[in-house]
Amino acid sequence: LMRLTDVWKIYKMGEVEFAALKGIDLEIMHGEFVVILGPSGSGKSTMMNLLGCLDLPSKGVVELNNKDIAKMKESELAQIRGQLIGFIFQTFNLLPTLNTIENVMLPLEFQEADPDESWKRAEELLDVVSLGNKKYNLPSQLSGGQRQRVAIARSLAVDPKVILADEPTGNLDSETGNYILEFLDDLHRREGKTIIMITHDPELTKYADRVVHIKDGMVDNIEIIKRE
Amino acid sequence: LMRLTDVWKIYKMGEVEFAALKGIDLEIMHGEFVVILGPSGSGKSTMMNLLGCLDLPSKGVVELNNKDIAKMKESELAQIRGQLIGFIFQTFNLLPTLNTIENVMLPLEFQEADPDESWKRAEELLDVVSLGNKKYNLPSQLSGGQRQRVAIARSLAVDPKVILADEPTGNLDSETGNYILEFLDDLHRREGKTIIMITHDPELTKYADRVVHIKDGMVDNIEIIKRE
Ligand SMILES: Nc1ncnc2c1ncn2[C@@H]1O[C@H](COP(=O)(O)OP(=O)(O)OP(=O)(O)O)[C@@H](O)[C@H]1O
Ligand SMILES: Nc1ncnc2c1ncn2[C@@H]1O[C@H](COP(=O)(O)OP(=O)(O)OP(=O)(O)O)[C@@H](O)[C@H]1O
Ligand SMILES: [Mg+2]
Ligand SMILES: [Mg+2]
Repeated sequence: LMRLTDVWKIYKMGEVEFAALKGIDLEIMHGEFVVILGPSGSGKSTMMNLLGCLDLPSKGVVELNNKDIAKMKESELAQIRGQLIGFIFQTFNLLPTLNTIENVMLPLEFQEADPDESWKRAEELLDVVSLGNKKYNLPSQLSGGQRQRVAIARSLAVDPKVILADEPTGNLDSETGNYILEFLDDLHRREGKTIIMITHDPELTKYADRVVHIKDGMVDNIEIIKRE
Repeated sequence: LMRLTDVWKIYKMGEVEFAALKGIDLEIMHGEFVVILGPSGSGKSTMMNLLGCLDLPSKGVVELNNKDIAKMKESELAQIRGQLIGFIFQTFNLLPTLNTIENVMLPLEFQEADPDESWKRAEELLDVVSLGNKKYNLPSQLSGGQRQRVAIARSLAVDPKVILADEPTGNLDSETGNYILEFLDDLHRREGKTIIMITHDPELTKYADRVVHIKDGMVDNIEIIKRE
C-alpha cells in the first residue's frame, strides 16, 4: 500500500537545518494494523504527514500503490485524502464555526454525498464515540477528550479503507480509549481496513500486527507481533 | 488555600441547559499535592477554570484564601493569575507568533521583570524540559509533546506558589512524562508548592497527597494517600 524509501524531511529555519526524518525505509501492507511508536519529538507526526500525502519528503521517495506521490496530480492526491484515507490529527483540527455533527459530516460534504444519508451516518458514528448528546455543541463547548472523539468520528465518515491516527486516545481516560481501540481493531478484522496508528503510548500496540519503533527521526527496530 | 462550596457550573446553549458541575464541595490546603481524577467530560477543566479564577460559578462559592472570588476586584484577580498561580492548559495556549523562549518569558513580561533575568530563567526552564535546542522555534515548528513542554516551562516562569496543571503529560511518552512528574513532586517537597493536577490518567496519582475522584460533574470519592 505505502512504501517509504530512504525518506528524509529537513526543516529549514533561516540558516539552521533540522532533519526530522533521516533515511526512513518502511513498507505498509494493505489490511495491516501498524503502530508507529516513539518518544516526543521523534518524527511521528512528520511521518504521518508524508504517509497521508499532506506533505512531500526532502529526499527519498514516498509511494502509494506503487506510484510516487511527488509525481501525482492534485486531483489524484485530493481523492486519496478525501476518500481513501481517514485522518485523526494530534490537534484534532475541528472547524470552530461548525457544530459537532457538521464537523463529522464535513468529509462527506466534500464527496457530495446525500445530505440525509450523511446526517444518519454522522449520528451513528457519534453514538459509537458516545457523543450523541453533543450534536449541536461547538468545539469550544466540548471537553478535550470530546473534541478528540469528534475527530475520531469524522475520520470514519466516508468509510475510508485506511485510517491514519496520530495519538488518537491521548486525551481519553483508559476506558473510553480502550473502547475506541477495540472499535478500530474490529474495523481492521471485520472490514479489512488498514490502520496506521502513531503514538508514544505502548498500551496502544495491543492489537497491532507490527510495531515500528522510531527514535530521533530513524527507524530503530521493527517488531512483528505473533497473533492467532 | 481554596474552597469550593456547593459549586455548580451550568452552560446554556439556547434553550438547553447543561450542568458541567453539580454541587461540588472541595477544600485544597496550602502545600498540598492534589490530583483531580476523572473520565473524559466529567468536569475537570471546568473545575480548573474556577480554581484558577478564570471563570465564576453559576451557583455556590469559590474562595481563595477565605475570600469569595466573585467579590474580588479585577486588579486582585490579575495578581492571582499572574503571580500566585502557574497554569498548564490542556490545549497549551501558546502564542503562535512568539517563539519558544518568548512564550516561556511571557508571564515575566507581564510582571515587568528584568529582561536579562527573564531570559536566563526561561533558558533554565527550557533545559529542565529538554527543549534547550528549540528556543527559536515557533509553536507551529514544534511537535505536540514539545508544545506541551513549552506550556509546562511557561507555567513555572514567575516561580508561582501554586501550579494548576490540566493533563500536563497527555502528549508525552512515559519517560519524559515521568521526568516532569518527578520535577513537580520535587518542587512540592523542597519548595512547598501547591500542585493541583487534573487528569484522566491514574498513573499521575503517584506523588499525590490526595486524589479527588470526579464523575459526571460530581465528587465521587476523596482518597487520602498515606505517605511517609
Ligand atoms: N461552553 C460550554 N457549553 C456547553 N457545554 C460545555 C461547555 N464547556 C464544557 N461543556 C461540557 O461540560 C462537560 C465538562 O467539560 P470539561 O471540559 O470540564 O470536561 P473534562 O473533565 O475536562 O474532560 P476531558 O478529560 O475530556 O478534557 C462536558 O460534557 C462538556 O461537553
Ligand atoms: N516546521 C518545522 N520546522 C522546524 N522543525 C520542526 C517543524 N515541524 C517539526 N519540527 C521538528 O521535527 C521534530 C519531529 O516533530 P514531530 O511533530 O514529527 O514529532 P512527534 O514524534 O510527532 O512528537 P510528539 O510525540 O511530541 O507529537 C521535532 O523535533 C520538531 O521540533
Ligand atoms: Mg506528534
Ligand atoms: Mg479537560
